[in-house]
Amino acid sequence: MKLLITIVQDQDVPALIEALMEHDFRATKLASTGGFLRAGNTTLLIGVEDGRLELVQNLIKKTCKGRQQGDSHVSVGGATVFSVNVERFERI
Amino acid sequence: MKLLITIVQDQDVPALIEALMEHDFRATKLASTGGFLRAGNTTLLIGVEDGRLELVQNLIKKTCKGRQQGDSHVSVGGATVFSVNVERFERI
Amino acid sequence: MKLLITIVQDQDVPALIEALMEHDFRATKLASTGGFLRAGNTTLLIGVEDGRLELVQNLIKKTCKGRQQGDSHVSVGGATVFSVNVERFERI
Ligand SMILES: Nc1ncnc2c1ncn2[C@@H]1O[C@@H]2COP(=O)(O)O[C@H]3[C@@H](O)[C@H](n4cnc5c(N)ncnc54)O[C@@H]3COP(=O)(O)O[C@H]2[C@H]1O
Ligand SMILES: Nc1ncnc2c1ncn2[C@@H]1O[C@@H]2COP(=O)(O)O[C@H]3[C@@H](O)[C@H](n4cnc5c(N)ncnc54)O[C@@H]3COP(=O)(O)O[C@H]2[C@H]1O
Ligand SMILES: Nc1ncnc2c1ncn2[C@@H]1O[C@@H]2COP(=O)(O)O[C@H]3[C@@H](O)[C@H](n4cnc5c(N)ncnc54)O[C@@H]3COP(=O)(O)O[C@H]2[C@H]1O
Repeated sequence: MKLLITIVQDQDVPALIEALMEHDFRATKLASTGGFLRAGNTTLLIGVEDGRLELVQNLIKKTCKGRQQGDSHVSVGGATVFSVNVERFERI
Repeated sequence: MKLLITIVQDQDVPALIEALMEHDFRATKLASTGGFLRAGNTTLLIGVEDGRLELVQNLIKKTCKGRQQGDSHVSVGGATVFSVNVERFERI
Repeated sequence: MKLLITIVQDQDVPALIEALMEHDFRATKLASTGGFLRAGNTTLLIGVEDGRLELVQNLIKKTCKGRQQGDSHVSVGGATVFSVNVERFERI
């Protein structure tokens, strides 16, 4: 299993979560702030079985778009994704 | 050392944190939201020495209960726990 | 790449973020709460290329100070840093 720590722009969150839930993925949402633009964004925790990683990456690509943000039109990517190994997963 | 990324229901958080502190564990609390029920829950970060993992898992089992939630009585587990390897721990 | 999950005191966050941005690091900020003192603190996610780990650790040491906090003057460290391996990093 991998835990995807996924940072996306707030406006893409509803579409991404809807797509994840429809495909029977599980996700937890955390409100966050970007270090550079100091604007609100969203950090999603998505625990995914190894065999389904490609599908979740495709759903992220389909729903999260790059944009220009802030007064100085800084380019912000659709999603920043850190994939981390889960040593042990437990649902108690 | 492992970092336990632990998602629990809000009502179990006070009892879990009290049990963790009494047993000299350390924890950090993050407010979060479930992707499916869109209801508030809590994500705890618990950095634990490898030798004490079983004790912390027992404390989670003792204090976090599964319940039915939401209008459609969806069953929500007591805790969802991702255990991740810590390459390096530093207290500066 | 490593993901540094870094817990710092709120008052050190502006100086740390400024130092990180100046040195072309990227960071995401999450509001959090300490389990013991139940006071607000900040959890930063900092994804760092392996070759630049030492520089980011020095920036954390320079900007985050230990203090006595709370009525019972508990000593709180400058920063608690969990370094975790990133299996895969993607900017979509
Ligand atoms: N030190 C710096 N110097 C010059 N330009 C900088 C910069 N830091 C960020 N930027 C630019 O500003 C955009 C917004 O960054 P922000 O930190 O607000 O919001 C970021 C941050 O919250 C998160 N993020 C990206 N890379 C990260 C990393 N390595 N570690 C932690 N968080 C990261 O994802 C959001 C979007 O990042 P993205 O790369 O698409 O887009 C970034 C990037 O194009
Ligand atoms: N692999 C994973 N990655 C990231 N976070 C995870 C996760 N597995 C669980 N979580 C987190 O733990 C909470 C409780 O999950 P649980 O599986 O006990 O209980 C779940 C499960 O029984 C059900 N559920 C969740 N997603 C579903 C989906 N896509 N389809 C059908 N049922 C779902 O609804 C309950 C509440 O879900 P909700 O999302 O509100 O809240 C979830 C979510 O915040
Ligand atoms: N292994 C770990 N896993 C997850 N998060 C961790 C962690 N170690 C530290 N933290 C986070 O870092 C903050 C500062 O910890 P520090 O060890 O410097 O400073 C701590 C420590 O000196 C003391 N302390 C914490 N837990 C204790 C306990 N169970 N018994 C006695 N003293 C405790 O109180 C200070 C404030 O603790 P607080 O919980 O409010 O805030 C903690 C907590 O949010």
